[in-house]
Amino acid sequence: ENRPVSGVAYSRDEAKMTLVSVADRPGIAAAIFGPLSDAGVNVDMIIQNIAEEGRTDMTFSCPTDQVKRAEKALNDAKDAGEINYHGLVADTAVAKISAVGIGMRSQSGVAAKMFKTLSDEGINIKVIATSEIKISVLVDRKYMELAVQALHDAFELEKA
Amino acid sequence: ENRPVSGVAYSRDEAKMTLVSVADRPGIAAAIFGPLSDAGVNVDMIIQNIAEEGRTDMTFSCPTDQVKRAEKALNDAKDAGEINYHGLVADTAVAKISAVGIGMRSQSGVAAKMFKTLSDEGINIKVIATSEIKISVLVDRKYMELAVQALHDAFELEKA
Ligand SMILES: C[C@@H](O)[C@H](N)C(=O)O
Ligand SMILES: C[C@@H](O)[C@H](N)C(=O)O
Repeated sequence: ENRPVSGVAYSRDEAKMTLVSVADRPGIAAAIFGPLSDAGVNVDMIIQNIAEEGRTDMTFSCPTDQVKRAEKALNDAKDAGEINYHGLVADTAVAKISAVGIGMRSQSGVAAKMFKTLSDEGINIKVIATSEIKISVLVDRKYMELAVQALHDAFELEKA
Repeated sequence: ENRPVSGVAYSRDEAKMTLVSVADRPGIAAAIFGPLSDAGVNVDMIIQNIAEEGRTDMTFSCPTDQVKRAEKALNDAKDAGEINYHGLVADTAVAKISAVGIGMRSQSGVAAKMFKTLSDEGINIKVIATSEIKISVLVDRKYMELAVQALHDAFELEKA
């Protein structure tokens, strides 16, 4: 049985944090994640898209109980002139949903199917990050159960 | 030996494609990746960050020899009124570099170290997407060998 998706993972304990408008030049990502690592913040997802006019947003996820620690580490680094950002947005009302599967690589339809399944339920995708064997999205936490169940059905997995 | 990073993967055959400014509402991601899947475009990375004022960019990577096919699929979908974007930017001069390791999860310092290593070589990070066991970045292709060697050294891996 060649199922491209072998499971759906989910977590409601992660917060999404975004540094709005950081400079797009070498050293900025290191200057952001160095202090977070030193402060013992357990970073999971990291998402950075292309820059426009030399600036871009940097988003990461971390446990909701580490948001204050992360904010302090970043604000301290900003006050010390090591990093600069126009805003720091923390969103603790998210859930991370991932479709996992070894066969994903050649099944670019998996992403389309996952996104279509969420869309059919009226669930907006806030953030996307993927690797060959896993597609992760952040959605509003209130939709977590609905999303997980809909994806189990769409990919014909055992009932959660 | 508890090495958080067990290997560095790289590929110069992937192109970065960005749909600039898509609407941030349910169904848009499905409307983008459905046509790409139908056209047989092998999507690898997908990156979407938070929206601002209801719009966001959608970036994905695909084999450089499928860029024309992807552009046609997206332009056809746009002409048919299924999706809307303000621009479509293809960049074939990139390389994908990934640090891979099972122990990453608890080592949020791995990201900081990887970004610092690239920054020390003056390499700008264009895009970032991560999952628990893998951190992937897109950089200018001309820096691929430099980046891979520097990361091998930083994480004390066998010479490439
Ligand atoms: C934005 C950030 O990734 C920057 N481009 C860097 O290389 O550090
Ligand atoms: C931008 C896109 O991801 C949109 N939010 C969707 O859910 O489809």
